[in-house]
Amino acid sequence: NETVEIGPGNLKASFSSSTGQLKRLYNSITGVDIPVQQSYLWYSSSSDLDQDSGAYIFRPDGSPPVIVARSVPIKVMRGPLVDEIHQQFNSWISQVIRIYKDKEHAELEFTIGPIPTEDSVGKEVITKMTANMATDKVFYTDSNGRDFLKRVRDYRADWDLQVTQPVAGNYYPINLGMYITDNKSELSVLVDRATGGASIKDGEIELMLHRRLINDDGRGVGEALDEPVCVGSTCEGLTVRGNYYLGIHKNTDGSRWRRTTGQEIYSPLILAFAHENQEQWKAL
Amino acid sequence: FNTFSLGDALGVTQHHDAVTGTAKQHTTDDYAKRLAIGASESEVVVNSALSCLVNSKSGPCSTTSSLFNQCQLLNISYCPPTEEDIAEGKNLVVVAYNPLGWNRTDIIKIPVNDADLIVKDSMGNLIEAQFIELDNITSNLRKLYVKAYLGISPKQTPNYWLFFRVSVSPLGWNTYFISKASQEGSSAGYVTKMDIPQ
Repeated sequence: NETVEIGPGNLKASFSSSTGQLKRLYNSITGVDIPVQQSYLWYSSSSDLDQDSGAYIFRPDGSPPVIVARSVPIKVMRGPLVDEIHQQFNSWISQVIRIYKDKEHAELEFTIGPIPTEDSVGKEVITKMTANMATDKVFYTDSNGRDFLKRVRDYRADWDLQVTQPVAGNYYPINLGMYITDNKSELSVLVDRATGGASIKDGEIELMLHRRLINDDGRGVGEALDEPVCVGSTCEGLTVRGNYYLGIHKNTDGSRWRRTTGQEIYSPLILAFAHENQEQWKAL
Repeated sequence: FNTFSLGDALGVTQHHDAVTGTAKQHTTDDYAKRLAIGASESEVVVNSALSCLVNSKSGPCSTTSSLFNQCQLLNISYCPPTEEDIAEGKNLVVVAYNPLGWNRTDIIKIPVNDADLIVKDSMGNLIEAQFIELDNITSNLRKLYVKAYLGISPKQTPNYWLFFRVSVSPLGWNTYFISKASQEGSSAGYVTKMDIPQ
């Protein structure tokens, strides 16, 4: 009873009932079974004079990212079409993990914000998936929504890279997704909007989902990235809500899912509503 | 009907500070406003196109009155057409259009006021439905952002998400009918109970 499992179909996700956090993804058809942890963290933005973090530049202050919560209260909903786990990481980060009956991925809906800045520290919020995969510094990110290119941490094939920013220097623009593999199985993540992404340690995938910064980075815009939402005269930080999708596959099997599901995320079904009498409608 | 203002908005947002998100707040708000005008214009065009598609009457289809409404804030559960009560003898008609060139089966969710509903496909077959209570984070977001962006404070908040499966052919559309279970003498869909909160 120290595990809570959801998944009305082939894909199962199990959570530790003591920490409320994800610990394993398992597909009963493909047999792929990957211990995966997922949690939220944030980087403190640098504010030393030589370079602030801002709209043009991601510049963390060098300290390790702050873990938002080590254990989260959860609510579990189960049903014939979809199972849900609601997780409350803190007062401004929550997540709903959904597994639909005939889908081979998990949908993670995040709601982040308003990011608090009372401590005058800019915060750059990431979700981080950690799998026990020996990835040997290698990860793959999409190139402008098309094929996935091989990336190697702290390395460029075509010039002798001097790494001065161990985190920011390894971030890539993500428009479709990222994946890692240990040549046995693949862990993929797809995004529903452009984000930043990296694999800072072997077996890790992180996506930057939201940022709220205090200072301008001196590169031209002349304004901190601190979008307020105002209702009347009361303004507060922006709250973002979006989805990312986790898929597990046997080695080399993930590319079809990444491509087709990526297109379905980008072009969702259009729903139009009307109120009409059914017979009348059918007569039309 | 045209989408010229969408074209203008997309043209203007090719500027470097729009593409990169490095514009000042008031400029970003202006880009967002132009895109929103373009999006609502496109909604009118698509609604009228769907009216033409589903309206099998011969002759030029009526491009004046469109039967449809879409919901741009569905993910924060703001969707007046699905929250409106279903009048006697009426159905909430949902048309799903698939913009991709392959068959798709998706489970969609729409906000509804009560769980006394059934869903039928275009052949009149009852299809499986599931209700999950709306969480308070979503209803709080809805209050704040509908007020901030639409300047209105809706009275009522929907109580449930209604989930049901839709299948749509390539570049095709499909119709689903939602009606009151009690009026049809059927039993409603599956109302999800929350496990012991942990």
